[in-house]
Amino acid sequence: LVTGRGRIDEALFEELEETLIQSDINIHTTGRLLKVLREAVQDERMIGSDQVMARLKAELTDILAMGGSADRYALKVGEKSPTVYLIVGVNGVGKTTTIAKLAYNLTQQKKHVILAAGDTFRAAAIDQLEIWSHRVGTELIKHKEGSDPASVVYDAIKAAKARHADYVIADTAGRLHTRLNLMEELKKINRITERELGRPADETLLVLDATTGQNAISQAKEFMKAVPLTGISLSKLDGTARGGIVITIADELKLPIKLIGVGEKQGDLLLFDPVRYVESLFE
Amino acid sequence: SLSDRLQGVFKKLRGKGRVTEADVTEALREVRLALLEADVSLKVVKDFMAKIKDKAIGTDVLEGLSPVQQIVKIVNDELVELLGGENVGLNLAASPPTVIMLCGLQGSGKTTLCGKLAAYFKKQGRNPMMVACDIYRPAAVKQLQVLGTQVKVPVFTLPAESEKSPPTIALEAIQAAKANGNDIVILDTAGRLAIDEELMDELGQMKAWLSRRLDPSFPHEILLVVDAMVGQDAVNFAEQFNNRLGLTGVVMTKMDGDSRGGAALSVRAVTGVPIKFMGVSEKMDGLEPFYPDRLASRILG
Ligand SMILES: Nc1nc2c(ncn2[C@@H]2O[C@H](COP(=O)(O)OP(=O)(O)OP(=O)(O)O)[C@@H](O)[C@H]2O)c(=O)[nH]1
Ligand SMILES: Nc1nc2c(ncn2[C@@H]2O[C@H](COP(=O)(O)OP(=O)(O)OP(=O)(O)O)[C@@H](O)[C@H]2O)c(=O)[nH]1
Ligand SMILES: [Mg+2]
Ligand SMILES: [Mg+2]
Repeated sequence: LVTGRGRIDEALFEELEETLIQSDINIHTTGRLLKVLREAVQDERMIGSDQVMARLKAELTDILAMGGSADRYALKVGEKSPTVYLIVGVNGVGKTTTIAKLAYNLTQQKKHVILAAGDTFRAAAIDQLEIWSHRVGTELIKHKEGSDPASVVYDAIKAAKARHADYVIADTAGRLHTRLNLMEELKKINRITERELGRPADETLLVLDATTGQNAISQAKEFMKAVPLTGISLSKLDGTARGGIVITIADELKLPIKLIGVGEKQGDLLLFDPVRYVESLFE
Repeated sequence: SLSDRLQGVFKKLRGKGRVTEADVTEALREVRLALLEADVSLKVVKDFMAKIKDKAIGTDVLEGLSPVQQIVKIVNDELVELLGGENVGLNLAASPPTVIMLCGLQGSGKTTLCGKLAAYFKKQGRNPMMVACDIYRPAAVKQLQVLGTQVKVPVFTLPAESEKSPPTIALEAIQAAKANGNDIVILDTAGRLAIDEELMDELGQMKAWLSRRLDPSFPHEILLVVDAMVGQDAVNFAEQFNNRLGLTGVVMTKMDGDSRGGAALSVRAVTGVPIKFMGVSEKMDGLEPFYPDRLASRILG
């Protein structure tokens, strides 16, 4: 794409618009960014495309950094243990795998982690998390399939307190945000968590699949209404999709991206770095 | 909706007398916007807009009584045609078994679809078998077995200790199906990235072994399973899967969400392969045939 110093002309803006749209950045966000760039070219009397690129990257990074320092992306630790993380999102985005990766990360730091098998609905969901808990070496709290997910999370928090565990990470079933009864179920899980913990979950992370298009905005909005989301985990960034919709989500909903998934193995989880992410959009 | 937005465009142009080419070009910008918002891939949108432009600035629109209705009709008709015009069913073998191979990205809904297809065929009085070729994902085999119990369809598996590759599992499954009298064999495979050379080669090998070692007509169907919420990336992976395998059909899953589903148009446009089914729920009866006209109005919002 645009490397080195080229002319600033209409072809440049078309190329930039293409790149932004093809990264799944919302068309209105894209329009706004290009407008800012055109004004900057005039106001700052830019003469080379490299200046335009630098400015575009700065704009995108600012939106993603959300005026926060690096620790805005670090995961919150509860004022009193256990620290509790609730993982939510629509079907198939990578919630269970993200939990395995988080658990691996934390156990590597010698933390005592307890997983809660909160997906009591989908075929073999508990089995899937159980295999991960064995591989990573964490405890798992599970009930029978079909039981109340809120009670699993409740038991996990209780067990964590009794055993002085550092972390509870709760898995939930995939659910489309258009299913009102499932969103009600999620609200109940959240209420029970808050009540047993004495505060909201320290992180309530929405997992988004990087291949998702504009629907991610709808997902973020609806999940935000149901539970106090604290951040996003963007999975499957090891593919060709860039998940650019997170830029619109950061811009409009002020929801920070905290984690990125870059593969299917337990080590494939990184803390979100806006600068590196923006660079990857133009590679 | 698109007609509302077009009404908005023509409202501010009204009172100047006849509709001009420039007015229509303005209206077409709304169409482009609607398609991009619906997740249709950029290059598919460009090709689409080029196709409808001539019709849209034709005399029917410029001299017609209702340019908005005319344009919406042109767009809708073109979309329906592009999406395949009418419903296309599955290719079934002249003599059993029919072999259906499912493939796609991680989490797209393949295993769930496998169960749904099995239930669908069983309801038709057939004798299907599901095959667990995903040896990677934790509890993938168990997941298919649970579905098998739910829909009362046998699931062919090999123990993990056997360390047999997915193509080998497919071969042995079909031998077992023939011996057992199953007339439909549905192969569930692991989700994979289109850019994962090794895993794409594995699928290529599965297809090659089926056709060369068993029967040149195998597999009768290679279905790409696509999540309805996929965005611009659809053109990339659809093209890769099609180039590698020669797809025979596409299934759009999670259509019960509120995603506009433009990825369906992208996939169809870039591969020319028909969309055969839609997944509309997590349950085993959540499978519907694909209707181009319904998706067209959904894409247009
Ligand atoms: N390539 C890649 N695959 C991923 C990533 N994260 C998850 N996956 C894969 O995506 C698929 C779905 O992952 P899950 O963890 O089961 O997703 P989920 O959200 O828990 O799914 P449901 O519980 O069914 O809603 C699996 O095949 C994972 O291996 C990632 O970062 N990269
Ligand atoms: N609402 C809805 N959910 C679906 C549909 N199809 C699948 N799902 C859900 O999507 C999630 C992923 O489905 P799977 O069948 O495990 O996906 P997969 O492609 O086999 O995943 P991998 O094997 O990891 O690649 C599960 O939670 C399913 O219940 C559908 O049509 N509608
Ligand atoms: Mg899960
Ligand atoms: Mg599967």
